[in-house]
Amino acid sequence: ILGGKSARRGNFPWQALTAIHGRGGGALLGDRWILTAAHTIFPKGVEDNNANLEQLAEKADIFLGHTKVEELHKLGNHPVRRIFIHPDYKPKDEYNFDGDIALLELKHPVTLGPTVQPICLPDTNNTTLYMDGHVGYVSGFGVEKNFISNELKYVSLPAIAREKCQHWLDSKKRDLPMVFSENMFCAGFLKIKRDTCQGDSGSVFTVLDMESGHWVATGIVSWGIGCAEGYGFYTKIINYLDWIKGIIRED
Amino acid sequence: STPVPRKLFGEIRSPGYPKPYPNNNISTWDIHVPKGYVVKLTFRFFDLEPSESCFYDYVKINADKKNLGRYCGQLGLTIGNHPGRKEFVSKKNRMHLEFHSDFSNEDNGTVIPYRGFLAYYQAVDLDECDPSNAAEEDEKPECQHFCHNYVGGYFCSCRTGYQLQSDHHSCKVECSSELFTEASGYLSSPEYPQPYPEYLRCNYSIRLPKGLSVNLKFLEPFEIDDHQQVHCPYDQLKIQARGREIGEFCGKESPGSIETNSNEVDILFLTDESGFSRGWKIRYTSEKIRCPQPVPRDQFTIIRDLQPVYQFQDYLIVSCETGYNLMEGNQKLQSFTAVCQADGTWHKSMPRCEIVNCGNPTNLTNGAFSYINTPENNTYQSVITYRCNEPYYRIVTGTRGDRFTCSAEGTWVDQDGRVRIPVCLPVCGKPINPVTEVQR
Repeated sequence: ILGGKSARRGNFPWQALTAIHGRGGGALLGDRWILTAAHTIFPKGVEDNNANLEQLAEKADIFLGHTKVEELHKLGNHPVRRIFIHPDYKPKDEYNFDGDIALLELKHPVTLGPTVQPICLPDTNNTTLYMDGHVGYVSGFGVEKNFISNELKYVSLPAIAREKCQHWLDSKKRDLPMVFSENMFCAGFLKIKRDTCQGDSGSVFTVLDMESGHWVATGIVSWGIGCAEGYGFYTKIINYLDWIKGIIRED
Repeated sequence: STPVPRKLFGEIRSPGYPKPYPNNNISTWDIHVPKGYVVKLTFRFFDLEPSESCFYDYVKINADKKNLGRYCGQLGLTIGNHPGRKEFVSKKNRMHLEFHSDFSNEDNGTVIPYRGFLAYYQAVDLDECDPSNAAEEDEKPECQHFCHNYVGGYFCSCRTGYQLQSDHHSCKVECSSELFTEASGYLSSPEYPQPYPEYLRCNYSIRLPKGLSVNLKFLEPFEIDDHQQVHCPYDQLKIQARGREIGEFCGKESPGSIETNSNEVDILFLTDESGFSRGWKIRYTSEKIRCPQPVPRDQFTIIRDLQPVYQFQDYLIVSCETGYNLMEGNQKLQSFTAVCQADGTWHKSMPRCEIVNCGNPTNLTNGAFSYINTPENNTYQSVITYRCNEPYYRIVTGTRGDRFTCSAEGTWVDQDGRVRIPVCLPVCGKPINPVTEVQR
């Protein structure tokens, strides 16, 4: 998290620290599911990506319940039973992060409390969540000033209108032909150094629903071109509600 | 002298009959019929020299040491003593005939050929039971109770309760093993209501099928020798039921009615050498033996169709009020039936009713329950309510509510009677300590 602040305990009780292929983030859904980015499980640009999901589940380390990495480790990891990768995600397509969403089922349900609480999913009918300027908060244990953070940071970022995201991206396409699909949105600033960065992938972009008073996850930290050099790109959760609920409810 | 063979009938003829009898002849005949008979003799033909008082020729008949007459003469003549059709009957089984003829049968120089006699005798049954048939006063048959005549003899018998002795005439009281097996009847001391005999050892046994109870009722008069200071020293009437003595009675006060509660009753009557008491008489009846009236062990026990009386083979069914279990010891019963047995006891003892206990309520994951009722227990109609660990969890009960009651079936159920407990679901997006921006 660049340009952010240190989170206090209980600010983002859904925040998970993942360690699958390096550091990542995730968000607690219910009492036994972790929502994260698919590329934290199957990174793009990695040649040897043939490990199967059972093996990855065995290796995955998930931590919950603290803002400090060291304390998180002391609390112990939460073993993973199963991993679900969205079928649209293409690990080999380095320029297209469409479908960058995954669910991890924990082996044992977690006991909720002040520092461990789930995030809500958005209401399908809420059309304002991704409107230009709708401010949300992103937390994460990712890179800050070139150093991987040892504590949870957060930053507030506005959602940006799709045209602006595309326009900015078009100006960068000569370097990287990245795809901005309808299953993504972008947020952040062009000039202000406030952004998410490596290590924050999988963490959720959350907004406060003023009507219900609940914090709702609207996006998943997915990709960007550098950090704090423009907008960041997030998986648009509202487009994946059926997939998410289909997996969670079936369980 | 000719002994007549012991036959049942025969003829006696004068010497030479039917030819005239000789002079100077004395002939005797002893007629002897079997014992139990008497001799009946008649003359079929009689023609002897007539004379005054039968001085010359005659037939003399004796029986039972008595002279039955002296006969002579001819039929139709006034002189002499013609027997005619007379029947001569002895009182015993013998008769003696004597014929005597003198030296001549002349009448005015003419010899008259008197032909003599032909007599017929037969044995006639002696009715020994008729006292008038006794030959001598001391020869009466003397059956003590009953005499029964038959052809050629007789026998004695005795009244009920008496036994014919070895002399076949006397009767002695026999009451040492009187058995009664009918459902009801009468029994009394010998000779009742006349004074009872001495030296009695009477034993009257009433034996009825199992399950019946004998009831005794003493009738009037009731008299057994007694003593004012000492209890029944002379004669005793003892009543036992199943070997257990119910009582020993004497005096003039009737014991009244006695319910023995037994199907086997023995009545012993013992008398000494004297006394003039009239004895006793009992009417016994029987009814099905009764069992004790069932009594519930607690206020929750229900006896179905409670009867005023329970007798042998009756049964009762016991249940409990709603919310209570039938218990026999530590075992829960689905039902209970008890049968009144032949010995007047119930084949099972009354169970008790114990309040249903639902046990500890199911723990709610990420929640808890609390009791609404006091005292807090898990018995029938206790009520608990579930709640979740708020604010992190919220309770989901559907339409059933969060209250559960201990049912009569022993399970915790909601208001719809379902056992499924609520669920605590996570509350999302409500951090206790949300991020708060201050500077603007």
